[in-house]
Amino acid sequence: SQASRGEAQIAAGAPLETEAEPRSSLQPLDGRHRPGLLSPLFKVLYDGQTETPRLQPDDRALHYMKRLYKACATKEGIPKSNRSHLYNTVRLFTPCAQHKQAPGDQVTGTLPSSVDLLFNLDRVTAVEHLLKSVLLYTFNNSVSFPSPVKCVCNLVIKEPEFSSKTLPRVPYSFTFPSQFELRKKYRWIEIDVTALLQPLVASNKRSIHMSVNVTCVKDQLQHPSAQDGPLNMTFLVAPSLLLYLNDTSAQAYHRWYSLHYKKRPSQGPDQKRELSAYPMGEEAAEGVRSSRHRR
Amino acid sequence: DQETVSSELKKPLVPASFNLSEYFKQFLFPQNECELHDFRLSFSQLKWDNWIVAPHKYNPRYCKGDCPRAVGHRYGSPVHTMVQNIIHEKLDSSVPRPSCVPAKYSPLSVLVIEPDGSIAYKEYEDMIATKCTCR
Repeated sequence: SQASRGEAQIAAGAPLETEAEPRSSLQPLDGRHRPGLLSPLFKVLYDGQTETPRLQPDDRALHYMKRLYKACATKEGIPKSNRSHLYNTVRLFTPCAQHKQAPGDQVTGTLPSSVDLLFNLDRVTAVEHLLKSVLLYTFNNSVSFPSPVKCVCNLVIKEPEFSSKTLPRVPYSFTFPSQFELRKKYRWIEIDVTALLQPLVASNKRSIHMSVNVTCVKDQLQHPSAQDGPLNMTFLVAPSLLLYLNDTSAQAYHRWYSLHYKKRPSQGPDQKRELSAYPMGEEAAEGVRSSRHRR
Repeated sequence: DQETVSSELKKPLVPASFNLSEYFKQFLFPQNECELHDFRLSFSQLKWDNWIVAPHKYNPRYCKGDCPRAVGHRYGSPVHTMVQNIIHEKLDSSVPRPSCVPAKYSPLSVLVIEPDGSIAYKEYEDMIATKCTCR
């Protein structure tokens, strides 16, 4: 079966295309877009050939995803039924390119160094719909700060140099202030960026270019003696991007379907979405459809 | 009258050539009856452990065994199953007996490393057989 387009490019070392031709979510799942497990299963059936070589993920990212897996599934791999989340897919991307901009100027109190990040979202398929998106920060192990620290994150989404006319115009840059607090016991800091990324992922953007800077000061309330200059942020590791998605393909597990509807959904994702538009259930949906026909 | 009744009572209940154990055999359940079996697979056997991080063991389970002749209610089988059995036994043996197949499945969660190095948690439908039926 064909490797997906992204794999072919990475293998060929070709520059990632920043604008994929718009793919409708009704696209038939042919070989190139065969979801998840099916393509390697077919490979084993055909020629028993093992998988293509893979880039190794970041250790910290792998550690986070293993914790998420333990929270969502049993040792045998059965999804835990007490979890009421709607997502059936979580993708973690580490930035494929990052560079620090000029370090901030401590005297004028401008922001310390901010980071330019590029995330390649080629693995997100047309049938995966974004539910939530998070920037995931962690710390260098060496860090230790005695008191809680208040931080503000400014995030600027950058339009790629050339953007295809068909995509909805995304304003050139957003500033997205969000506050959070660093405490010694936190291993991970999640910054919700769903509102910002929703339109980009929905328009099938293949890569997202953003500049992030985080400014932290010691919490004055708890430690009035602390000097008020911004802290040096080198202890923050470049963030990963976490996407919580609902895979609408027939192979994916739809827990809310299996909880509420006895009969399995019809295979087409569009019928599924149509039914989900009628929360009363299929009979009601049927009624509405037939009255529509009558009208 | 008494003579008729007594002569009736003297008649053997079953014909002399009739073999009782043979007769009951047709109602016994088959020894290797249709049921669920385990098959614990580790992804390293498929050489997939370089990209499937979790779970380490995967037991898809499978259905195996003979379907009893009178399967009406026992496996949740439709009446069609008995009709197919009768056709096989009485009319045309080229029509196969009903098969022992999965009737229900449960999903499986996997943690995979994608070719580009990103990490994905996915939940797939119908990956573990949980109930068998004769169809």
